[in-house]
Amino acid sequence: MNFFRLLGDLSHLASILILLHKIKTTRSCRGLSFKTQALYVAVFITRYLDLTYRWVSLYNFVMKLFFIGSSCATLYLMRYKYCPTHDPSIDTFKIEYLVGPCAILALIFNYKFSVSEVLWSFSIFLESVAILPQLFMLQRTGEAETITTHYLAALGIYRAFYIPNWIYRYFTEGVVDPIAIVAGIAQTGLYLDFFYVYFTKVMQGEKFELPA
Amino acid sequence: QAKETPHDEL
Repeated sequence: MNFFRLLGDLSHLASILILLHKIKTTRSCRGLSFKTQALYVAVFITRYLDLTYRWVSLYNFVMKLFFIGSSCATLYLMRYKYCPTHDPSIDTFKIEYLVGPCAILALIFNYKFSVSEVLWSFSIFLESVAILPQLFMLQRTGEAETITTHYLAALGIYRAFYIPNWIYRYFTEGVVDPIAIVAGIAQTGLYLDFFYVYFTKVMQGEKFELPA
Repeated sequence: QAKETPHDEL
């Protein structure tokens, strides 16, 4: 564990708490992509299968449980409790275009051709693009509630913090994880447009609005 | 040469 990874994980944790807070306080999941949330459930379940057979640390264990639990809870809230506030007609990104290529990539790029390793690779690739339905939705509506933008910012920053973590680990431990690094850089890249608007508008107290 | 990836990250 190092400082950058801890910051990344805390940012990830914060993003989920902000998301749940948004849903609870506004009693609505307006502006949120159900598809993105469903992809995160798939990401966490396929990546954290090792919970059942490998012990890393208490920190690792608790965080994994939290990520699986909270993503399932979010999905439940969106699907049942606040279902009427979710508008499927604007959540139209075709996730087949994400899941299919990620599955193929995972079959080609993995550290070992075993079920758990291929699923791990799949989860890394899928995570890197899971935000696309959400960003696509944002693009369509052209605006977002401020709390939703805080959620997205925290979620985007999380993987960005992992980049210095990987550099640090390379120099201190000699650990290199090319699959995670390439996917993590791509994942962070997807947020650049969003970050630009977030830091120049929302952080200055303005509403998040995309230019028409 | 690559070490076996420990997958100790989240």
